[in-house]
This record gives sequence, structure tokens and C-alpha cells, in this order.
Amino acid sequence: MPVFHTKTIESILEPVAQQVSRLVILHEEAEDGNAMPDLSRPVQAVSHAVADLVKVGRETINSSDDPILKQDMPAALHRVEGASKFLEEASAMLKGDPYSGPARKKLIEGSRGILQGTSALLLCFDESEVRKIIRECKKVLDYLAVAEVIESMGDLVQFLKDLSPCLSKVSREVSFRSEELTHQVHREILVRCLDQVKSLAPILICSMKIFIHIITQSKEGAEAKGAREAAENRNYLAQRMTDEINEIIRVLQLTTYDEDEWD
Amino acid sequence: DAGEMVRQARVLGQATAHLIQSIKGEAER
Repeated sequence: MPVFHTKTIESILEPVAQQVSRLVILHEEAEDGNAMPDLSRPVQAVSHAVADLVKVGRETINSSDDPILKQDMPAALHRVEGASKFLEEASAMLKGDPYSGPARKKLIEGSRGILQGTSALLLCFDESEVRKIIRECKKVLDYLAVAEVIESMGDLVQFLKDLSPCLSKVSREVSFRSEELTHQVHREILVRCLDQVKSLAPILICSMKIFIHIITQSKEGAEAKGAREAAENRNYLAQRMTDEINEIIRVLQLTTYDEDEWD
Repeated sequence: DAGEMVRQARVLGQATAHLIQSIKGEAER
């Protein structure tokens, strides 16, 4: 079971997580410890990296129109900043006493804090990106909801003009997202649902055309036989597409941590 | 933007991993 739910987050955090784990083990195995080297330079490098990340994070908060990101991201930034201070303090303490036990604890806490804070930050950002995709999915749902009131070819043309770019965008973004996921089952569900949506879309349009054709004939005095069945068929297809999009929305929101719930 | 956030997080991850390696390098002696 992967710990990190996207390949990007995994590639960033997995190496750090492994290092932190080994550091904790080493600390537990050698409580008395050896003299620590001068850590000023690597700690300074971390501090610089934290400052740069926090700067980008603040810019992201200021430019985002996502209220959840604006609410959640500052805490993650504080976590990373706090962890960086811990590391700086530890480094200063070790200069005075290379055997300092409290300094070692601060190093571990600081390293853990960087890992947890960066994880929270990336997760917060990732969830915001997912919400953007979901907004596009909901636009498609809104268009699908009006499929059953389309009664002329002119309206159908407009319907297609509205739906097509939106559907293309969803298709592109969900496809990209599925490739990003580390969880194979989630990935497969997204691919399967997207394939269904892509197959159903032209059939839905065809069913709408048939319905319009039948009711137009009826207006011209011809028998309206089959209009009800055509409407039912169109509604069935629109509902199937709606169900698939809803399933995409559900799976987009899952992380590996939701696995128990999902099972 | 998305790319910059990920890039900076990656730089921090690498700096942190390097720091821990420095700590471990000494601790493992």
C-alpha cells in the first residue's frame, strides 16, 4: 500500500521519510551518542529552502481563490517554519556541546517537522488542484442536466458547443490525474469511468438527435410514435454519464488514507 | 504556481535528506 497518494508527492517525500526513519532508529540505538559534526551548512541550506518554499506558499495563498486552501495552508507553512527554527537551534546548541542530548532531540523533531509540514503543504495544495478538476466535472454535470430540455437542433448545437470543451478539459485533467495516482485501484476506476464517459457522449448526442427528429416530425403532423421511448433512452444515457462523472468525483477525493473506508 | 511549489518542496526535501545524511554520517561512525 503506497503511503503517498500521488507520484509527485511520493517522489519528494519518500526519500525524506526514509532518512527520518533511519535517523530515529539511530538515535534510539545510540542514546549516549558520538560527537556531532558541525551542521551549520546543511541546516542553513534547509533554512534557505524553507524560506523559499514559504515565500511560494504565501504567494499561492494570496493568489488563490480557494477558501479551503487559504484556511489550511498557513498552518502547514507555520509547521515547516517552526521545524526550521528547531534545526537552527539544534545546530547552535551542538556548536557549544557536540554531545548535547537535547540538541539531538531537536534535530529529530526538526527533521520530522519538515517532513510533516511539507507533507501537509503538498497535500493541501494537491487537494486544491483536485477541487479545480471537480469544478470542471460539475460543469459537465450541469450540462448533462439540461439534456432533457433540448428540443430543437439549434439548441442541440449550442448544447454541443457548451459541453464539448468542458468534456475535453475533464477528460484531459482526469487522465493526467489518473497517471499521477500511486493507488492502482483508484487509477483503474478513473480510467474506466473516463472511458465510459467518452463512449457514452456520442451515443447521448445521437439519442438527443433522434428525440428531436421524432418530435419535429410530430409537429409536422406525423405520428409521434416512439417519442417517449426516445426521451427515455436519452435520459438513461445522460444518467449513465452523470453516474460515471459522480464516480470520478468520488474517487478523485480519495487518498490512500481513505482505503479502509473505501473497502 | 503549481510547478514552483513542487520545485521548492523538492529542493527542501533534498536539503533535509542531505542534512540527515550529515547527521547519520557522524552517528554511524
